[in-house]
Amino acid sequence: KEISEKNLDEAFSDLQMALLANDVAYEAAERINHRVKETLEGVQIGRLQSKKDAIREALYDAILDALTPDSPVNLFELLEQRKKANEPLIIMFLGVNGTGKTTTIAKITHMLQKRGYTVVLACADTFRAGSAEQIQIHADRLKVRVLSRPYGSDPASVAFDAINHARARGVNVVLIDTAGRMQTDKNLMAELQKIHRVAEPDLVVFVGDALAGNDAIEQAKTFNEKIGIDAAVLTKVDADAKGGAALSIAIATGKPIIFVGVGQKYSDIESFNPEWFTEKIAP
Amino acid sequence: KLGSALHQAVQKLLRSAVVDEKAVKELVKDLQRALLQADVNVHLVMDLTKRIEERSLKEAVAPGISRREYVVKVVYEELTSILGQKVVPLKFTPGKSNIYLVVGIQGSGKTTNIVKLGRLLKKEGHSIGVVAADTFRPGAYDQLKQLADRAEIPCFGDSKEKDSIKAAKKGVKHYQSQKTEVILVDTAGRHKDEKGLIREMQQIAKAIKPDEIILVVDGTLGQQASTQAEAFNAATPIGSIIVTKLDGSARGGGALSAVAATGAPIKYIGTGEKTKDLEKFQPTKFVGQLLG
Ligand SMILES: Nc1nc2c(ncn2[C@@H]2O[C@H](COP(=O)(O)OP(=O)(O)OP(=O)(O)O)[C@@H](O)[C@H]2O)c(=O)[nH]1
Ligand SMILES: Nc1nc2c(ncn2[C@@H]2O[C@H](COP(=O)(O)OP(=O)(O)OP(=O)(O)O)[C@@H](O)[C@H]2O)c(=O)[nH]1
Ligand SMILES: [Mg+2]
Ligand SMILES: [Mg+2]
Repeated sequence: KEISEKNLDEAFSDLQMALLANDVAYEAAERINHRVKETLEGVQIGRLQSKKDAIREALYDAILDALTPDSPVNLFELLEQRKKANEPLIIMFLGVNGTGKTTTIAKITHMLQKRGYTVVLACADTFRAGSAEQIQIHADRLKVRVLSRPYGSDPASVAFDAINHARARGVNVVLIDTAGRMQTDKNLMAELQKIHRVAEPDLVVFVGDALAGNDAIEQAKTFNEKIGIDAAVLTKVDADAKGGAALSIAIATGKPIIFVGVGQKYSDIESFNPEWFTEKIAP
Repeated sequence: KLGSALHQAVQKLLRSAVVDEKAVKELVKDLQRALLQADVNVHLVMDLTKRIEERSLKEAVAPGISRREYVVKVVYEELTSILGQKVVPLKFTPGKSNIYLVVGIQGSGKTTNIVKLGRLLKKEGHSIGVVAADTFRPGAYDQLKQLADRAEIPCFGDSKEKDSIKAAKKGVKHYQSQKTEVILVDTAGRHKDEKGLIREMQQIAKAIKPDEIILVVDGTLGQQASTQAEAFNAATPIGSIIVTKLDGSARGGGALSAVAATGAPIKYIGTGEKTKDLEKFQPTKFVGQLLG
């Protein structure tokens, strides 16, 4: 017999709970369920058990579809393009406090160097205590130059310095670190918009904590609305994260997650694998 | 946030003409959604709302109070039974050096909130010292030192020290010899699956014998909150919780789950990046605001 709206609702309740338990934001779980309902309405399915299997299968596909980007960001293609044009690739990192932006920049620097690219860092976090010292230590270990200015300076001017430096010396990549900030803080978001205007980055990367719950959707949505993001990195996936934050970010922005952080060492960064995350998130 | 959503759910119940089974079930559904969106642990939400529903429908209402007032009373009681009824102060014994070991997941806000706490306690008239025992994170000593300097609080540490246990012991010894009343020890971030780091945390606690271990919980923490808190508590008994970053859009439900999992009360909340942005957690005020 046909799957009716009421039958679907009952079966969906358990699966919805499973998604929530895997840290998918409430709104994202609702949207995914809605998509699955649309897919299945009117479809002919047998007994109740196979009904549940049909829903589970459709849910798996819906999650995989949401996590697989329509327009993927291929970092290495972009790098080659800019290199051929003799221009530095400019990447700006943003996100709320403590998600792992600075550490992710260090990891990406290491990754790019292994592939033969030259990198310069911009410490555009001119606010937080110890931010310059932290990134300087990474820069020393990685043997790259980091441009910074005294605490309290205009962060946009640091980005500007680094880009000029890269252009003058033919450096392939500029990675711009910004201070963590709550996306609800109007002044700090205005500051970020200014850095964005001055730096004109090729890529804006949102760095999100895989341990965040419902806030992941709020963060990603607002940073995307106010600044515009091109891609995301999900950090601390090694902290037994259930993976739901990936779905929340994908649904909130439609932008691809390109890397995941799986630890604190420079090598602890991997390409985002939609199938792996779907296996983890899907009930 | 969580407050206004629960507030709306309760107000809806209070406005309904009759408080019957249907109205209570609707309240429970609204409560569930509000609590889940606030990151409260899924199982905890189900248990809590099941109890609220049972009590609201089955318990005899005391004379002189309406069934609807009774339902609000039940919600209030169930939430405060988790969060506690009164403000719980930091464990403090006058006339000696009180040692507080501060632990938590990477990036949760330990370093920043240690200085905030130091500043608050200094205002209350205590002598304070912070110890930089995070020997892993690049710039950890500089970060703590800069924050402490601004708050005019002494900071003990050595950016070249590689051994965190040694760093903790040396710092505590230093302040004990100065008869400092409050010693706050900063540690590196860690999570439950970093077994070596969890062991290190146990070794630090064994070495300095803290009077209280404070778990710093990120206000944005989702469903992992209870599992992580449980693991920390199993390794080193947690005495209290500080919930940070509640100035953003996060509602802190994860912290509620952490309290439920460890029995450790929330004593302070972080509401911003500046050193003044720390408040004492008041559970009844929190629940009272929740229920309007
Ligand atoms: N376990 C784990 N820890 C991580 C990961 N990424 C970053 N960290 C840790 O998270 C903490 C915060 O990292 P930072 O790079 O300082 O974060 P941030 O976003 O730059 O922080 P702010 O600049 O203060 O907003 C550090 O202790 C990092 O080592 C990861 O993938 N796994
Ligand atoms: N908005 C806001 N930011 C906070 C709050 N508490 C801490 N932060 C910020 O969160 C980020 C991380 O804080 P830290 O003190 O470095 O965190 P941590 O736990 O010591 O990090 P690790 O040592 O790497 O584990 C910094 O950018 C802080 O300024 C808070 O209550 N509100
Ligand atoms: Mg940073
Ligand atoms: Mg720290």
